[in-house]
Amino acid sequence: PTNQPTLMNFFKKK
Amino acid sequence: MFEARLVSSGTLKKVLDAIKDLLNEASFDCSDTGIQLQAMDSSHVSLVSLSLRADGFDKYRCDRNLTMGMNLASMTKILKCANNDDTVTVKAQDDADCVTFVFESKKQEKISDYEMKLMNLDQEHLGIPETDFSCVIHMPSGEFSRICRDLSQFGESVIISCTKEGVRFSSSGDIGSANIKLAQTNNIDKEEETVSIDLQEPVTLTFACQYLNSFTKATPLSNRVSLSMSANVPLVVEYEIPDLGHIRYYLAPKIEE
Repeated sequence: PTNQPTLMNFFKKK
Repeated sequence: MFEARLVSSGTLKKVLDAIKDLLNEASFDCSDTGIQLQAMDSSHVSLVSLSLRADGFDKYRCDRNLTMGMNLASMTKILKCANNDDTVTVKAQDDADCVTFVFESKKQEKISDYEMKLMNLDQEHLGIPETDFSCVIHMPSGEFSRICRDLSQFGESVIISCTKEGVRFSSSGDIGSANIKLAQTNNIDKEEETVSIDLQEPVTLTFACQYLNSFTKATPLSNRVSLSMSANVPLVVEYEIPDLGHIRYYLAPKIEE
């Protein structure tokens, strides 16, 4: 089973 | 005053086709260097980054920085009114609440203009760090599109595995499994058909097919695509738009629970 993280798990908001 | 002119409306139609699958609306940030767009899809799993350089336009003027929030369905309706070989000029006054698209036929016998209301969009910009990727794959965009389409019949996810031998795309689901292996090619005669891999270290990542298929809507913009991957960071799928700029898509990898 795999989970789909969002981009906020990788990039910070400006 | 903002004014940007392209000889072919077809190019702008292709750019719109490349983003409207993922975005309902988007802010176009205009400055004297060109037009930029950065926006995430509604689920915040993928991000579109579009850059159109001022010198890629046939005419470009931007006196003051301007952000134009556009509903992409409305923009699509307007661009449907243009023939692909019509010239398109996008115009807006400083601090305007609307944008005008002017289409001119080749022989100038038909000139039409369409005004569209602009939107105030709350945009969340992400800071994307420069990354040295573990592998960068360059391949024909049509081949990548075909692979995504074929594999999405089998499962919701595609595993992309890149080694120095080549790149493997695989998917599995209820009906069975599928594997597609591409080897690096050394065909210098047909450079646009080559598959090349810049590899620092092997990488295997899993991605949702749905987003990859949306990214391939950019295929008509370029006959090449690059896939940049490192362990545990988002994939970057990039299409160069010849003489005009680029469109990049970022996609968060799936992770094991």
